[in-house]
Amino acid sequence: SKLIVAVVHGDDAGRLVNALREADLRVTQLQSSGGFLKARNATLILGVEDERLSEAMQVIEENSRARTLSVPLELLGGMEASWPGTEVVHGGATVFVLPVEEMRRI
Amino acid sequence: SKLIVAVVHGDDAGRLVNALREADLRVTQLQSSGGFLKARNATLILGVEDERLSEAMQVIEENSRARTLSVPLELLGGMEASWPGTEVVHGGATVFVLPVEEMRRI
Amino acid sequence: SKLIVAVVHGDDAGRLVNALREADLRVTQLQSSGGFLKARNATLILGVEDERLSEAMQVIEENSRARTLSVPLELLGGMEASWPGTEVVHGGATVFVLPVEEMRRI
Ligand SMILES: Nc1ncnc2c1ncn2[C@@H]1O[C@@H]2COP(=O)(O)O[C@H]3[C@@H](O)[C@H](n4cnc5c(N)ncnc54)O[C@@H]3COP(=O)(O)O[C@H]2[C@H]1O
Ligand SMILES: Nc1ncnc2c1ncn2[C@@H]1O[C@@H]2COP(=O)(O)O[C@H]3[C@@H](O)[C@H](n4cnc5c(N)ncnc54)O[C@@H]3COP(=O)(O)O[C@H]2[C@H]1O
Ligand SMILES: Nc1ncnc2c1ncn2[C@@H]1O[C@@H]2COP(=O)(O)O[C@H]3[C@@H](O)[C@H](n4cnc5c(N)ncnc54)O[C@@H]3COP(=O)(O)O[C@H]2[C@H]1O
Repeated sequence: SKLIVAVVHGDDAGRLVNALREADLRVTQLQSSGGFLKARNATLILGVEDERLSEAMQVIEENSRARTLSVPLELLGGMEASWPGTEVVHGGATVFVLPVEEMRRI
Repeated sequence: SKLIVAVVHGDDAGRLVNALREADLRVTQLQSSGGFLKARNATLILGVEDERLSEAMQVIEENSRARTLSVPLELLGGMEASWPGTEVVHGGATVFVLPVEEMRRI
Repeated sequence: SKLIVAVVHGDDAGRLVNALREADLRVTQLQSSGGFLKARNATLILGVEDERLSEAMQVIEENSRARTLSVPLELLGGMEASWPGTEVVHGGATVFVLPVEEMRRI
């Protein structure tokens, strides 16, 4: 099995959790925030059997989208002068697939 | 070493954290919620040496128990008509054992 | 790539997140609390390419420091009589380096 760790935009979390439930994929949501924009986002962890990994990745991909966000002014002050603009793209989802030695309910 | 990630029912977290402390096992608690019932639960992470893995699993097993919970009405509306009943079993603990390349205090 | 999981004292989290940003290292902060002192702390997760692992560890090491903390009185009551004193050292950072099979933005 694998543990998927997916960081998604706060506005995508609800829809994505519902889509995972409908696909009968189990998930736990952790409260989190981004290091750069410091805004609240959502970190989801999903333990999946190997053979359902690509299906889970597809559900995540279809239910999280990129957004252009403005960088808070107080962050800009500290930036290098070379910083090209005042916007960044947040999302789809940033996903890590971790190997799991054991997954069980005890 | 290994990293144990254990998702337990909110009502078990306090007792389990105390039992781990008494066994001199280190643990960090993350705020979390379940994808299905959307209720607050607890995700514990424990870094353990290989030789203490089975002891840690035993402490988790002895301090978390299954509960029958009713599924919130608004979730039932969206269910397939084939959904057998209005209750689910939550817990014991859902546990993932992850391999760790390095564990240290810096 | 690797996933670094670093548990740091609550007072170090802000400075460390800023130092990671300046080093152009991406990070997500999870709300957490310690199993022993039950005080709020911070759990940071960083996905890094293999070749930036030692740089990330260095930024963490330079931005988190050890502190001597007193153990809350109500914890002492339950301790073994052999407990040597009423203080513990919290920190630097407790760090786990996990292998990652896949890291991508979808
Ligand atoms: N040093 C930097 N310089 C220039 N631009 C920067 C930057 N750090 C972040 N950004 C930009 O800002 C967006 C939000 O980052 P934040 O750290 O708030 O929120 C991040 C963070 O919480 C998480 N994340 C992304 N990559 C990560 C990684 N390698 N490790 C841990 N968390 C990561 O996913 C969220 C969204 O990331 P995403 O890449 O879609 O979107 C990022 C990226 O486009
Ligand atoms: N593979 C996995 N990956 C990540 N996290 C996992 C996981 N398996 C379990 N969890 C976490 O553990 C909690 C308890 O799961 P358990 O299977 O005991 O108890 C579950 C299960 O009996 C049932 N359930 C969950 N999803 C279901 C589904 N799609 N269909 C039917 N029953 C479901 O509802 C209970 C509560 O689920 P909820 O999601 O609120 O809360 C879950 C979730 O937060
Ligand atoms: N292997 C591991 N797995 C998961 N999380 C880990 C971990 N090792 C450390 N942590 C996390 O890092 C925090 C600081 O740990 P540290 O060892 O620096 O500082 C610790 C340590 O000096 C001491 N301590 C913890 N457990 C102890 C025990 N059973 N007996 C004696 N001292 C203990 O109290 C300080 C605060 O502990 P607290 O639990 O509140 O907070 C811990 C915990 O959240």
